[in-house]
Amino acid sequence: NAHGPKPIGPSPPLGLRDCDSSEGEEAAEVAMDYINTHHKHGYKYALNRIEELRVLPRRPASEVVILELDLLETKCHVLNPLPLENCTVRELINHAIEADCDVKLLKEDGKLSVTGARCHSSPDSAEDIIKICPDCPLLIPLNDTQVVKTVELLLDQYHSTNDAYFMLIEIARAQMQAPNTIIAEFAISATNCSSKDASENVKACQALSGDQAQFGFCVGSVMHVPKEEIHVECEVYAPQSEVAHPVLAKDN
Amino acid sequence: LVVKRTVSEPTAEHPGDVLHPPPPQCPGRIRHFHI
Repeated sequence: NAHGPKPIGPSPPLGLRDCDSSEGEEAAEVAMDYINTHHKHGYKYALNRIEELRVLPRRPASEVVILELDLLETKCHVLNPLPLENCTVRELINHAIEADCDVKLLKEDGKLSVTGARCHSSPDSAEDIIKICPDCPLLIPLNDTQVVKTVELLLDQYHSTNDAYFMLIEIARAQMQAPNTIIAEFAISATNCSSKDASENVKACQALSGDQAQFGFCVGSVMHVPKEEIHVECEVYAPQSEVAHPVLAKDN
Repeated sequence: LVVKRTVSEPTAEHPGDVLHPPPPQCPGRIRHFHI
């Protein structure tokens, strides 16, 4: 427009908005709820920072919101019924996992819904942790034979003091504390067996499902030298229906 | 008195010219800690 006001200075890239704006906060909250609901393994994530926010008009009267998020791992396993607000973010020295997510949302009639999300997670740098805490335990692969054996020992130990038999759902974390201790965290599911039933025929034991489904989460450690020392503590959550756990309903 | 004008900040050269809005503030605040 040769006659109208002339904009001067660099023009901002299309659709970019302030990351800490109310629309960014609102979209991030919807995105976090979606990510944690659809996250099937490991721990719930907490928002650390909105890296980028873009809002683009979409015909006839809606908007597309594109978010780039930086997330941190919490100590709540995905099966833990605690709301995210009550979950503690894992400290850096505990060798946590971080995630970067790109989320696309649609805003129609003022209501936001997620249309797609892609996340990439990775452990924090072991070198950085060693720099600030040389003796802190570092993550080791979940399929390491020592880890698998450790979890078997821990679950056996738990069953030795409990009548109900629980089966392993997944190993969620494993750390090596130099020189000879393995720390493991794992999720468990209640079954239709007692510990005695399981000792006779473990193959007949089935995880309880539907309204009967009951999950738990254990943290334990095994020190091998000088003598084997086993410590395990499990928290069993109140029975929950699959409706309350869309993750399980989708990917049982 | 000579006044040196900075060239990095755009200024309106003609009455009625408007400045583009400032670039958005991103990334946003850190809620927990910097990685």
